[in-house]
Amino acid sequence: TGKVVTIANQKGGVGKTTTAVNLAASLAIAERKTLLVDLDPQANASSGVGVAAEGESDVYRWLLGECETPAVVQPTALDFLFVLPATPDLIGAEIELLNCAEREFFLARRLSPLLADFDYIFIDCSPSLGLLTVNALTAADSVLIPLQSEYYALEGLGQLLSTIDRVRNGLNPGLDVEGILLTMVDLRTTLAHQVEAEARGHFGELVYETIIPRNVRLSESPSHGRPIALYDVTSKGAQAYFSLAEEFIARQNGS
Amino acid sequence: TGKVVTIANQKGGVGKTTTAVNLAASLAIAERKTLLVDLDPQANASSGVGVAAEGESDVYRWLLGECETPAVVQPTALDFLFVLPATPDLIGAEIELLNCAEREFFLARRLSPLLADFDYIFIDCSPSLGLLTVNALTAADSVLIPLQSEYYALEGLGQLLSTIDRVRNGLNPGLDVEGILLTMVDLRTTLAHQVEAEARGHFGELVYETIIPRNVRLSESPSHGRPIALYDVTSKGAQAYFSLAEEFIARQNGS
Ligand SMILES: Nc1ncnc2c1ncn2[C@@H]1O[C@H](COP(=O)(O)OP(=O)(O)OP(=O)(O)O)[C@@H](O)[C@H]1O
Ligand SMILES: Nc1ncnc2c1ncn2[C@@H]1O[C@H](COP(=O)(O)OP(=O)(O)OP(=O)(O)O)[C@@H](O)[C@H]1O
Ligand SMILES: [Mg+2]
Ligand SMILES: [Mg+2]
Repeated sequence: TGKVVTIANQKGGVGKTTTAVNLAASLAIAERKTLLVDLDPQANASSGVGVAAEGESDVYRWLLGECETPAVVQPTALDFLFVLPATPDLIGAEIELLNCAEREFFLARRLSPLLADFDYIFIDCSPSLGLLTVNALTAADSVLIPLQSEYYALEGLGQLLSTIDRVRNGLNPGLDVEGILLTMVDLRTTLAHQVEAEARGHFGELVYETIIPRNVRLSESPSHGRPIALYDVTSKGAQAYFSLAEEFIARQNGS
Repeated sequence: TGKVVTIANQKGGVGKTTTAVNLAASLAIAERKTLLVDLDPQANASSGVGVAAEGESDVYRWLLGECETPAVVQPTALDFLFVLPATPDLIGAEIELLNCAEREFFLARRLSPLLADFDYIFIDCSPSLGLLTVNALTAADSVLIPLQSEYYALEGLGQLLSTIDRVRNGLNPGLDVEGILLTMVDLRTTLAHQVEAEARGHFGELVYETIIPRNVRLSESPSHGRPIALYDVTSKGAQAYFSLAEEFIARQNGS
């Protein structure tokens, strides 16, 4: 049954959405059936694959049980990639869930009937450790952490890892760290080398071999509503996410 | 009495903290007495000026009235710059405030005795439109919006402006937009030119003449706990924030 991977980091702008969209797309190109769940009210992952929520069927209403799954799961430009799109209404979900029983388990419950239909399910989170992100960590088999090669991003890693520990010790004992991905890396700067050395020193094997270089084509592609592989397959960004997909698959097979 | 300016944008990583720290520092160098309030549990603004909260006195306890103002306001390496530092405990504030009466006014109330002591008070926010950011918008005379020259950042601007409108129509009728600042601009890319043209086209005079270029020295300076003016005063980043401070002051005088 499908593996659920949450892409999380409370530090803003570190490449969560870019990684969710382009890793999911690269796996779909490798014919793994993949679902992208947009759990951020900014709805960037939805627009990144060129899909807008239709009418009353968005992830918010689906999460609260107000609309059924077939109505919400949308196809994308890639045959094997599907998306559960968000709208800004999702801002209301955190407040609404706060007073519910088992409020951390809403997403896990709504996802479980979908697990058999997909090889991989990726969840894109907002830059926060609030209830929606906790839902995503509770529903996940593992969490993939994009790490921007910047000082503030490194500083925030401790807070994220202790939240993951807390969820593992309570709500979701099976939660693993899928990997740590260095993003927006500009190897001409000393800072990027320092952050890479620090991350590999501390986290060893958890850090992917693949690094994602800073590449303007990656920031252009969302304005065309297309993952990088469909926008500019020759770009360094597309190549990096293909290589990440290969490494991601190899890790599933235990190598 | 002092002017309160909130630096807000729910899009992550757009330069909120970098702008809060370096604009506040540049104004302090121009001998305006300035307070920097760190309202983000990531506490990046605090570490950006090299200050850690001491013992039990952080912005969280101060906000809830558990410690008095003189114990929390800390000096920095600049004579005219002070900081109200944060700790990760601030994550608890949103939940705690939710059930309080007049929960949006806590910050405005706690700040009002400080207004007479400073020329400017800047509030750095987390990447969210939750209750802490609403507190900051309610306490502010105006809001300064850092706009990263990227597609997703432009896409999110509508959501931010409608939240500002909502606060102006209810909690804080005097709330103005101080200005929109283009950040991390790399003029070698078409995207940056497109975003600048779009922003100036839509928002005209609101957009500062000064743009902040992408400059690696700006991302190195937080690791030294120093604003850019003290880390590398000759850098393009420092020059840009000095010019922003001049433009900011000129706007106060109505020119
Ligand atoms: N490797 C890269 N090279 C260049 N630009 C990039 C790269 N990765 C992401 N970007 C751009 O940087 C910005 C931030 O990335 P993204 O939005 O994916 O981060 P995020 O962590 O999802 O942000 P948020 O915290 O707001 O959800 C976006 O405008 C994106 O297009
Ligand atoms: N003009 C610039 N040139 C180069 N790097 C920059 C620039 N401005 C900010 N940075 C770096 O980019 C990253 C994001 O900036 P910053 O942390 O200030 O954004 P933010 O909006 O406060 O993020 P968050 O949403 O997490 O609070 C930081 O690592 C910062 O050092
Ligand atoms: Mg995102
Ligand atoms: Mg910040």
